[in-house]
Amino acid sequence: TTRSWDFMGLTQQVNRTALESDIIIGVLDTGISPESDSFRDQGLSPIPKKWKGSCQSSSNFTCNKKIIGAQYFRSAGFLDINDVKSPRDEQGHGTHVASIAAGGYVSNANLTGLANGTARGGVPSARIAVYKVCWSDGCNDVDILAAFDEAIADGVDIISISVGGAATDYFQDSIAIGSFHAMKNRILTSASAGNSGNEPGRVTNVSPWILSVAASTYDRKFLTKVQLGNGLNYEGVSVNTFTSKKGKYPLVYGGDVPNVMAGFSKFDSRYCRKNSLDSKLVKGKIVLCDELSNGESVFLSSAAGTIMRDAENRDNTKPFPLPATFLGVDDGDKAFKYIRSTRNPTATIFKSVEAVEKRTPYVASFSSRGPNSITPEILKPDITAPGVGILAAWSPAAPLSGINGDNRRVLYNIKSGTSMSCPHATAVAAYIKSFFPSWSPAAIKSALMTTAFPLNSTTNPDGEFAYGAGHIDPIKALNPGLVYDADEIDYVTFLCAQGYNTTTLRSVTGDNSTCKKTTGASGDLNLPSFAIPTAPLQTFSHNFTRRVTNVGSPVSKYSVKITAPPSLKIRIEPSILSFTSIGQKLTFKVQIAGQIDRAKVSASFVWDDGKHKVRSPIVVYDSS
Amino acid sequence: SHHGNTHKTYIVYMGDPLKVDHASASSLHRTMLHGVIGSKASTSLLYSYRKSFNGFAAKLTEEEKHRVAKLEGVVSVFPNRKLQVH
Repeated sequence: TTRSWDFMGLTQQVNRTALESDIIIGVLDTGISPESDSFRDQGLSPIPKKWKGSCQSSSNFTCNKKIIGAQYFRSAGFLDINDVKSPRDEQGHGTHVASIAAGGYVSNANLTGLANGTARGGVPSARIAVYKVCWSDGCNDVDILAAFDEAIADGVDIISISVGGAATDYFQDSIAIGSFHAMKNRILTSASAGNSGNEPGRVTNVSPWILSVAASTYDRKFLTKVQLGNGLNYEGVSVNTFTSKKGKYPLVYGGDVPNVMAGFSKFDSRYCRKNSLDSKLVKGKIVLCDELSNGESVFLSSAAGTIMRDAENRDNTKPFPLPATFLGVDDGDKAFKYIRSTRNPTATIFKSVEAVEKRTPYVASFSSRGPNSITPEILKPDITAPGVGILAAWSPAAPLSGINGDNRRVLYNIKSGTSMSCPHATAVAAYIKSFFPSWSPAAIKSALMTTAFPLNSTTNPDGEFAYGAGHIDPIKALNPGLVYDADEIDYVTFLCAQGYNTTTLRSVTGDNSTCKKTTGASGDLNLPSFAIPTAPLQTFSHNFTRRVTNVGSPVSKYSVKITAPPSLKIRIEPSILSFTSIGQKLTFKVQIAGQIDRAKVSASFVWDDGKHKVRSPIVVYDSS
Repeated sequence: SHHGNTHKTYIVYMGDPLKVDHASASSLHRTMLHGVIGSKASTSLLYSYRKSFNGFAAKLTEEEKHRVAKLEGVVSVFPNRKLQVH
C-alpha cells in the first residue's frame, strides 16, 4: 500500500530486525500473481531453512525467494472455465492481500494515477507461502482445512485468511478448526471480521484463538464528482478511473426504464437489479439507481454510467465496470429531483480524485459488528485496521472491477473490505514476531489489542462492537509492557466451559485433558478484553481472574486506572502489580458489577508503569 | 431427494493428528469409511487431513453422515460450506 503504513507510523525508516526475512506468512486466498513487482526477490536472503513446504510450479507459475511456496486446493465440485488449476491468481484478491502483508517496495505504484507512491507491505522482507483455496465460485471448507493442514506442517509463522461465512459452532467451522491447530503449533491466524455491515451480531471468525480484524479508514479517500445539467456538483464515493470523453450524457432514473418485456416493473428497475433495466432505454445514458451495487447490471445494459444513492456505505470505496459514483441520501435525492424537474436531464461523472479523510479513523459501514453470536462473553471483532480504499498489487488476469466484461487490466488496484484490513494486522503480528520469535499467538494478539487506541465515539457509535480493542498501533504493539498470555490448556478450559465434554476434548488435544470446574461461560479465558451480556436494569456482578506476563522493564510497578460510567462498579485487586523480572507472571481479580439502562455501556482499565499503558476494553451489553 | 440418499460433501473432524505416518492415516480413514459405506469408501473419500490434525472429507448421504458421527474418535461431522472472500 502507498499510504496506510505511514498513517499507522510504520514508516519506511522504522526499526526492523534481520529476522523479518525469516518470517513466513501463509496466505489462504485466491492465489497470487507471481510476476507482480511487489513479489520480486532481489536482495532477499536464501529461503529460511525451517521452510518445509513446496511450490506447485508449472510452465506458467514459478516461485522465488519471495513467494517461497504455492499450492492450490480443490477437492469438491467442478471448476469454472475461468479457473485454472494452478496457484496463479485469476481474481486479483489474493495478490492484493499478499502484497498488503508482505509486498516489497515498488515505487510509483498507482491506479491510473490515483494513490501514487511507493507501495509496500507491512513486512517487506518477509516470505509468502500461497495456499489457493478460493475460486470463482467461492472457498470450500474442504479446501480451507486442507490448506491449514499443509501450512501448519510447512512451517509458516502467521496465517492470513481474508475469508469467511456465517459464524458457526467452533468444531463445525473450518477456519476455527484450522486456526485452533495452528495455535497449538504456535502460529497465529489473522482473519477478516466480515463485510456484513452494522447489523448487530454479524461478525465472523469469532473463535478466541483467532485475531478477527474489522476495517476502518485512514487519512486518504477518493471522491468522484458528478455534475448535473443544472450546473450543480456533488461529491460521491467510488474509484472511477474513466475520463469522461463526451462530457454530458443523458440522465435517466432506473425506476423509469424497467425491462417490461422481461417482466420487470419500476419496483425492480429503480434498484437497477439484474436484467431489470431496458437496455434500449438506457444505452449511452447515465442511470440513477436507488441502491449501491457492483454496477454489473447497469454495465451489461450498455449504460454510459451510473449514479447510486443509498442510506449506507458512503465508505465502500471500490471500482465499478463503468463510470460510477455513489451519493448519500441527501445528494441522491437532489439528483432525483433534478431528473424530475427538467425534460432533458444530463450529467457528467468525473474521474476520481484523492482527498484527505479528516474524520479518520472510523470503522467502515460495511465492517461486521459484534456481539459474538457463538460466545457472547468473548468480545469480537478484536481490533481494527485500514480497509477502505487500499491500493495494492493486482492480477492482470482479473478485470479491474472484478466484473466479467470489464476489459481494463491493471497491476495495482484500489479495494475496500475487511479482506484488506486483515493483512494489515497479519503484517503487524509478523513484525512483532520478527522481534520476539518465541512469543505465543496469544501474546502477540494481546500486544496488538492492549496497545490499540479506541476510536472517537461520535464517528463510531457502535464502539467496541465495531473496533474491538481499538485501532492497531504497530509501534506501540512492539513494546506492550505486559501481555495476557494463553496456551492450549487455557483454550481447552474455555471449550469445557462452552459445554464440550472430556471425550471430545481428548480427541482434539490428543492428550488426557479433563474438564475441570470453570468460572463463567468463557472459562475465565485469559484475554485482554471483556464482554458481559446482561439484561437491562438487572443488577449483575461478575468476577474474573486475569494473568499478565511482564515483557517490558525487568523491575517495574504498574498501577491500574479504571474508566467507567457511574452505572458500573469495577474493582481490581490488587491495584498495583510489582514485577522483579522479565517473564514474571502475576494475577489479579476483576469484579464488574452494576446495571445498564441502554443497549451498551463501555468501560476500560489500564495498567500503567509510566512507560507502558496496557489497556483492556470492557463492554456490558443488552443481550435480550 | 426425499429418500435422503443424496450425496453431499461432509468433513469428518477427528482432532489431533494420529501418531502414524501419513499413508497409514489415509488408510485408516478409508477403513473407517469402509465400515460404514462398504466398497464405495475409496470413491467417497475426497481428502485426508493427516499432517497437522486428523480428519477427512467424504461424499456421504445424510444417513451415512449420522453413522460416521457415532464412530469412536469423531469430534464432529459437518457439511462443506462455500465461504467468500471479504
